[in-house]
Amino acid sequence: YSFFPGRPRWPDHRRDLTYAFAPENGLTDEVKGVFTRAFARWAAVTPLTFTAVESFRAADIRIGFYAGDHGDGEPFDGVLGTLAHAFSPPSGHFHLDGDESWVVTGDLRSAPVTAIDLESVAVHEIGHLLGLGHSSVEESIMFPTITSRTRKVDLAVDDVTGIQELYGANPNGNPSPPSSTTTPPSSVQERDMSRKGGA
Amino acid sequence: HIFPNASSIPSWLNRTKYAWDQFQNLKGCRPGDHLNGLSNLKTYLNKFGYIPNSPSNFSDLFDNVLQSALLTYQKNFNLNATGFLDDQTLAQIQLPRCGIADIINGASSMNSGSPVAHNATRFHSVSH
Repeated sequence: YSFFPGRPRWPDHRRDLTYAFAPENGLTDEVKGVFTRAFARWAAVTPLTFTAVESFRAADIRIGFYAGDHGDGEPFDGVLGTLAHAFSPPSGHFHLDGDESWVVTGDLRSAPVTAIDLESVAVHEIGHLLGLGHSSVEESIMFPTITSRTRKVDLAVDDVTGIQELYGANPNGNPSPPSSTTTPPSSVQERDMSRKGGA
Repeated sequence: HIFPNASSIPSWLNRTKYAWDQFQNLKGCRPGDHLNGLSNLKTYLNKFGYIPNSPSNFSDLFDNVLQSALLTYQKNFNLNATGFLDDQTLAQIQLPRCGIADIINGASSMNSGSPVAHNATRFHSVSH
Protein backbone atom coordinates (compact mmCIF):
# COMPACT_ATOMS: atom_id res chain seq x y z
CA TYR A 1 0.00 0.00 0.00
CA SER A 2 0.98 3.61 -0.31
CA PHE A 3 -0.28 7.02 0.65
CA PHE A 4 -0.53 10.31 -1.17
CA PRO A 5 2.44 12.65 -0.70
CA GLY A 6 2.20 14.25 2.72
CA ARG A 7 -0.12 11.48 3.93
CA PRO A 8 -3.35 13.51 3.82
CA ARG A 9 -6.24 12.00 5.75
CA TRP A 10 -9.54 13.10 7.22
CA PRO A 11 -8.80 14.94 10.47
CA ASP A 12 -9.55 13.44 13.85
CA HIS A 13 -12.70 15.50 14.36
CA ARG A 14 -14.15 14.22 11.09
CA ARG A 15 -14.76 10.53 11.56
CA ASP A 16 -18.46 10.52 10.65
CA LEU A 17 -18.48 11.39 6.97
CA THR A 18 -21.43 12.09 4.72
CA TYR A 19 -21.79 11.39 1.02
CA ALA A 20 -24.21 12.51 -1.66
CA PHE A 21 -24.84 11.99 -5.36
CA ALA A 22 -24.87 14.57 -8.13
CA PRO A 23 -28.57 15.36 -8.45
CA GLU A 24 -28.38 15.61 -12.24
CA ASN A 25 -27.43 11.92 -12.45
CA GLY A 26 -30.82 10.85 -11.08
CA LEU A 27 -29.48 7.58 -9.69
CA THR A 28 -31.86 4.87 -8.55
CA ASP A 29 -31.86 3.49 -5.03
CA GLU A 30 -30.36 0.30 -6.42
CA VAL A 31 -27.36 2.18 -7.79
CA LYS A 32 -26.96 4.19 -4.60
CA GLY A 33 -27.01 0.92 -2.71
CA VAL A 34 -23.86 -0.17 -4.52
CA PHE A 35 -22.00 2.77 -3.01
CA THR A 36 -23.51 2.09 0.40
CA ARG A 37 -22.06 -1.42 0.27
CA ALA A 38 -18.70 -0.10 -0.90
CA PHE A 39 -18.50 2.40 1.97
CA ALA A 40 -19.47 -0.33 4.42
CA ARG A 41 -16.41 -2.36 3.45
CA TRP A 42 -14.10 0.44 4.60
CA ALA A 43 -16.23 1.28 7.63
CA ALA A 44 -15.92 -2.31 8.81
CA VAL A 45 -12.17 -1.98 9.31
CA THR A 46 -11.84 1.65 10.47
CA PRO A 47 -13.45 3.98 13.03
CA LEU A 48 -15.02 5.89 10.11
CA THR A 49 -18.74 5.96 9.39
CA PHE A 50 -20.45 6.96 6.15
CA THR A 51 -23.96 8.32 5.88
CA ALA A 52 -25.88 9.23 2.74
CA VAL A 53 -27.35 12.72 2.73
CA GLU A 54 -29.47 14.63 0.24
CA SER A 55 -27.45 17.82 0.05
CA PHE A 56 -24.75 17.44 -2.58
CA ARG A 57 -23.09 20.72 -1.66
CA ALA A 58 -22.94 20.02 2.05
CA ALA A 59 -21.71 16.43 1.82
CA ASP A 60 -18.13 15.51 2.66
CA ILE A 61 -17.95 13.13 -0.32
CA ARG A 62 -19.62 14.07 -3.61
CA ILE A 63 -20.19 11.32 -6.16
CA GLY A 64 -21.02 11.94 -9.79
CA PHE A 65 -20.96 10.33 -13.23
CA TYR A 66 -19.50 12.60 -15.91
CA ALA A 67 -18.40 12.13 -19.52
CA GLY A 68 -15.39 13.69 -21.20
CA ASP A 69 -14.22 17.04 -19.92
CA HIS A 70 -16.08 17.70 -16.70
CA GLY A 71 -14.20 20.70 -15.40
CA ASP A 72 -11.55 19.32 -13.06
CA GLY A 73 -8.70 19.20 -15.58
CA GLU A 74 -8.87 15.41 -15.80
CA PRO A 75 -11.23 14.64 -18.70
CA PHE A 76 -12.53 11.12 -19.14
CA ASP A 77 -11.63 9.26 -22.32
CA GLY A 78 -14.69 7.31 -23.44
CA VAL A 79 -15.18 3.56 -23.30
CA LEU A 80 -12.65 1.76 -21.06
CA GLY A 81 -9.30 3.53 -20.56
CA THR A 82 -9.73 5.61 -17.40
CA LEU A 83 -12.78 4.47 -15.46
CA ALA A 84 -12.91 6.86 -12.51
CA HIS A 85 -10.88 9.09 -10.24
CA ALA A 86 -11.16 10.40 -6.72
CA PHE A 87 -9.22 13.05 -4.88
CA SER A 88 -7.22 12.76 -1.69
CA PRO A 89 -8.62 13.93 1.68
CA PRO A 90 -10.31 16.19 2.50
CA SER A 91 -11.43 16.99 -1.04
CA GLY A 92 -14.18 14.39 -1.29
CA HIS A 93 -14.59 14.52 -5.08
CA PHE A 94 -15.44 11.13 -6.60
CA HIS A 95 -16.00 11.06 -10.37
CA LEU A 96 -16.91 8.09 -12.56
CA ASP A 97 -16.74 8.00 -16.36
CA GLY A 98 -20.30 8.22 -17.63
CA ASP A 99 -19.34 6.58 -20.93
CA GLU A 100 -18.59 3.21 -19.35
CA SER A 101 -21.03 0.33 -19.20
CA TRP A 102 -21.43 0.12 -15.44
CA VAL A 103 -23.05 -3.03 -14.12
CA VAL A 104 -24.84 -2.88 -10.78
CA THR A 105 -25.26 -6.53 -9.94
CA GLY A 106 -25.30 -10.08 -11.20
CA ASP A 107 -23.25 -12.50 -13.22
CA LEU A 108 -20.70 -10.90 -15.53
CA ARG A 109 -19.87 -14.03 -17.52
CA SER A 110 -22.14 -13.22 -20.41
CA ALA A 111 -21.40 -9.51 -20.32
CA PRO A 112 -19.96 -7.55 -23.24
CA VAL A 113 -16.24 -6.86 -23.01
CA THR A 114 -16.95 -3.31 -21.94
CA ALA A 115 -18.88 -4.25 -18.79
CA ILE A 116 -17.37 -2.84 -15.60
CA ASP A 117 -18.50 -3.85 -12.14
CA LEU A 118 -19.54 -0.65 -10.39
CA GLU A 119 -18.96 -1.81 -6.84
CA SER A 120 -15.39 -2.92 -7.60
CA VAL A 121 -14.46 0.53 -8.84
CA ALA A 122 -16.36 2.25 -6.02
CA VAL A 123 -14.44 0.35 -3.35
CA HIS A 124 -11.15 1.32 -5.02
CA GLU A 125 -12.00 5.00 -5.34
CA ILE A 126 -13.18 5.23 -1.75
CA GLY A 127 -9.71 4.07 -0.80
CA HIS A 128 -8.35 7.19 -2.50
CA LEU A 129 -10.96 9.41 -0.85
CA LEU A 130 -9.69 8.13 2.50
CA GLY A 131 -6.00 8.66 1.68
CA LEU A 132 -4.65 5.49 0.12
CA GLY A 133 -2.55 5.58 -3.03
CA HIS A 134 -2.02 2.68 -5.37
CA SER A 135 -0.58 -0.68 -4.39
CA SER A 136 1.55 -3.16 -6.30
CA VAL A 137 -0.20 -6.06 -4.61
CA GLU A 138 -2.32 -7.45 -7.41
CA GLU A 139 -4.91 -8.95 -5.08
CA SER A 140 -5.47 -5.65 -3.32
CA ILE A 141 -8.35 -3.32 -3.99
CA MET A 142 -5.86 -0.47 -4.49
CA PHE A 143 -4.09 -2.13 -7.45
CA PRO A 144 -4.59 0.42 -10.24
CA THR A 145 -6.06 -1.75 -13.01
CA ILE A 146 -9.09 -3.95 -13.28
CA THR A 147 -10.07 -6.30 -16.08
CA SER A 148 -13.52 -5.73 -17.49
CA ARG A 149 -16.16 -8.33 -16.50
CA THR A 150 -14.33 -8.81 -13.22
CA ARG A 151 -15.63 -8.34 -9.72
CA LYS A 152 -13.14 -7.51 -6.94
CA VAL A 153 -14.74 -5.98 -3.88
CA ASP A 154 -13.21 -7.54 -0.77
CA LEU A 155 -10.44 -5.64 0.98
CA ALA A 156 -7.13 -7.48 1.04
CA VAL A 157 -4.76 -7.55 3.98
CA ASP A 158 -2.66 -4.92 2.21
CA ASP A 159 -5.65 -2.55 1.98
CA VAL A 160 -6.64 -3.06 5.59
CA THR A 161 -3.12 -2.59 6.89
CA GLY A 162 -2.78 0.63 4.91
CA ILE A 163 -6.05 2.20 5.95
CA GLN A 164 -5.55 1.22 9.58
CA GLU A 165 -2.18 2.95 9.54
CA LEU A 166 -4.07 6.15 8.77
CA TYR A 167 -7.12 5.76 11.01
CA GLY A 168 -6.69 2.77 13.27
CA ALA A 169 -9.01 -0.21 13.45
CA ASN A 170 -12.74 -0.29 13.96
CA PRO A 171 -13.15 -0.51 17.74
CA ASN A 172 -16.21 -2.70 17.24
CA GLY A 173 -14.93 -4.60 14.26
CA ASN A 174 -13.55 -7.99 13.48
CA PRO A 175 -9.77 -7.79 13.95
CA SER A 176 -9.07 -10.15 11.08
CA PRO A 177 -9.51 -8.55 7.66
CA PRO A 178 -11.42 -10.40 4.98
CA SER A 179 -9.55 -12.15 2.23
CA SER A 180 -9.56 -10.63 -1.21
CA THR A 181 -11.48 -12.29 -3.98
CA THR A 182 -11.38 -11.70 -7.68
CA THR A 183 -13.99 -13.53 -9.66
CA PRO A 184 -13.45 -13.47 -13.38
CA PRO A 185 -15.14 -16.53 -14.85
CA SER A 186 -12.36 -18.63 -16.33
CA SER A 187 -13.80 -18.88 -19.82
CA VAL A 188 -14.47 -15.18 -19.95
CA GLN A 189 -11.03 -14.37 -18.60
CA GLU A 190 -9.41 -16.49 -21.28
CA ARG A 191 -11.28 -14.65 -24.01
CA ASP A 192 -10.39 -11.32 -22.47
CA MET A 193 -6.73 -12.19 -22.14
CA SER A 194 -6.68 -13.38 -25.70
CA ARG A 195 -8.00 -10.02 -26.87
CA LYS A 196 -5.59 -8.09 -24.70
CA GLY A 197 -2.63 -10.34 -25.14
CA GLY A 198 -2.76 -11.58 -21.54
CA ALA A 199 -2.02 -9.80 -18.33
CA HIS B 1 -24.51 4.14 -18.77
CA ILE B 2 -25.61 2.18 -15.72
CA PHE B 3 -27.24 -1.22 -16.10
CA PRO B 4 -28.96 -3.32 -13.45
CA ASN B 5 -27.22 -6.41 -14.80
CA ALA B 6 -24.92 -7.49 -17.60
CA SER B 7 -27.67 -8.82 -19.85
CA SER B 8 -29.28 -5.40 -20.06
CA ILE B 9 -26.30 -3.84 -21.84
CA PRO B 10 -27.40 -3.16 -25.43
CA SER B 11 -25.20 -4.59 -28.16
CA TRP B 12 -24.53 -1.18 -29.69
CA LEU B 13 -22.58 -0.26 -26.58
CA ASN B 14 -20.14 -3.12 -27.13
CA ARG B 15 -17.93 -1.01 -29.33
CA THR B 16 -14.87 -2.28 -31.10
CA LYS B 17 -12.58 0.66 -30.36
CA TYR B 18 -11.48 1.36 -26.82
CA ALA B 19 -9.42 4.15 -25.36
CA TRP B 20 -6.04 2.45 -25.36
CA ASP B 21 -6.34 -0.11 -28.18
CA GLN B 22 -4.04 2.12 -30.24
CA PHE B 23 -1.09 0.94 -28.16
CA GLN B 24 -1.36 -2.54 -29.65
CA ASN B 25 0.48 -1.17 -32.70
CA LEU B 26 3.56 -0.60 -30.55
CA LYS B 27 4.14 -4.28 -29.81
CA GLY B 28 7.81 -5.21 -29.64
CA CYS B 29 9.02 -1.61 -29.90
CA ARG B 30 12.53 -1.17 -28.47
CA PRO B 31 14.95 1.64 -27.59
CA GLY B 32 16.07 3.54 -30.67
CA ASP B 33 12.91 2.72 -32.65
CA HIS B 34 10.91 5.54 -34.16
CA LEU B 35 7.25 4.66 -34.48
CA ASN B 36 4.08 6.65 -34.92
CA GLY B 37 2.13 6.44 -31.66
CA LEU B 38 5.03 6.38 -29.21
CA SER B 39 4.26 9.99 -28.38
CA ASN B 40 0.79 8.93 -27.25
CA LEU B 41 2.32 6.27 -25.03
CA LYS B 42 4.58 8.92 -23.50
CA THR B 43 1.52 11.05 -22.83
CA TYR B 44 -0.08 8.04 -21.10
CA LEU B 45 3.01 7.45 -18.97
CA ASN B 46 3.20 11.14 -18.17
CA LYS B 47 -0.44 11.14 -17.04
CA PHE B 48 0.22 8.35 -14.58
CA GLY B 49 3.44 9.83 -13.24
CA TYR B 50 6.08 7.75 -15.01
CA ILE B 51 7.42 10.64 -17.08
CA PRO B 52 7.68 13.58 -14.71
CA ASN B 53 7.89 16.50 -17.10
CA SER B 54 5.29 17.32 -19.67
CA PRO B 55 6.75 18.93 -22.79
CA SER B 56 4.39 20.60 -25.21
CA ASN B 57 4.59 17.54 -27.41
CA PHE B 58 6.34 14.23 -27.05
CA SER B 59 8.35 12.70 -29.91
CA ASP B 60 7.77 9.29 -31.47
CA LEU B 61 11.32 8.21 -30.61
CA PHE B 62 11.85 5.35 -28.16
CA ASP B 63 14.36 7.32 -26.10
CA ASN B 64 15.99 6.88 -22.69
CA VAL B 65 13.15 8.70 -20.97
CA LEU B 66 10.61 6.21 -22.29
CA GLN B 67 12.82 3.26 -21.42
CA SER B 68 13.25 4.49 -17.87
CA ALA B 69 9.51 5.07 -17.53
CA LEU B 70 8.76 1.56 -18.78
CA LEU B 71 11.22 0.01 -16.34
CA THR B 72 9.52 1.78 -13.44
CA TYR B 73 6.09 0.81 -14.76
CA GLN B 74 7.15 -2.81 -15.06
CA LYS B 75 8.46 -2.82 -11.49
CA ASN B 76 5.23 -1.33 -10.19
CA PHE B 77 3.09 -3.91 -11.94
CA ASN B 78 5.28 -6.89 -11.05
CA LEU B 79 6.27 -7.47 -14.68
CA ASN B 80 9.64 -8.52 -16.02
CA ALA B 81 11.77 -5.38 -16.16
CA THR B 82 12.68 -5.53 -19.85
CA GLY B 83 12.56 -1.82 -20.66
CA PHE B 84 10.75 -2.44 -23.93
CA LEU B 85 7.18 -3.04 -25.05
CA ASP B 86 6.84 -6.77 -24.60
CA ASP B 87 3.46 -8.49 -24.72
CA GLN B 88 2.88 -8.49 -20.96
CA THR B 89 3.65 -4.83 -20.58
CA LEU B 90 1.44 -3.81 -23.49
CA ALA B 91 -1.41 -5.92 -22.16
CA GLN B 92 -1.12 -4.30 -18.74
CA ILE B 93 -1.01 -0.81 -20.22
CA GLN B 94 -4.21 -1.45 -22.16
CA LEU B 95 -6.24 -2.60 -19.18
CA PRO B 96 -8.88 -0.18 -17.89
CA ARG B 97 -7.70 1.58 -14.78
CA CYS B 98 -8.12 4.29 -12.18
CA GLY B 99 -7.28 7.81 -13.32
CA ILE B 100 -5.15 8.63 -10.29
CA ALA B 101 -1.43 8.62 -11.03
CA ASP B 102 0.76 5.86 -9.65
CA ILE B 103 3.56 8.33 -8.97
CA ILE B 104 2.66 11.79 -7.72
CA ASN B 105 5.30 14.53 -7.62
CA GLY B 106 7.87 11.76 -7.83
CA ALA B 107 7.03 10.79 -4.26
CA SER B 108 4.20 8.34 -4.31
CA SER B 109 4.99 4.85 -4.99
CA MET B 110 4.23 1.34 -5.71
CA ASN B 111 7.07 -1.13 -6.12
CA SER B 112 9.33 1.52 -7.58
CA GLY B 113 10.18 2.78 -4.13
CA SER B 114 9.05 5.60 -1.92
CA PRO B 115 9.63 6.90 1.56
CA VAL B 116 5.97 6.26 2.36
CA ALA B 117 5.80 2.75 0.99
CA HIS B 118 5.19 -0.08 3.40
CA ASN B 119 8.18 -2.28 4.19
CA ALA B 120 6.52 -5.34 2.77
CA THR B 121 5.97 -3.58 -0.53
CA ARG B 122 9.59 -2.56 -0.72
CA PHE B 123 10.69 -6.04 0.15
CA HIS B 124 8.47 -7.28 -2.66
CA SER B 125 10.26 -4.99 -5.08
CA VAL B 126 13.63 -6.35 -4.03
CA SER B 127 12.55 -9.82 -5.04
CA HIS B 128 12.08 -8.56 -8.58
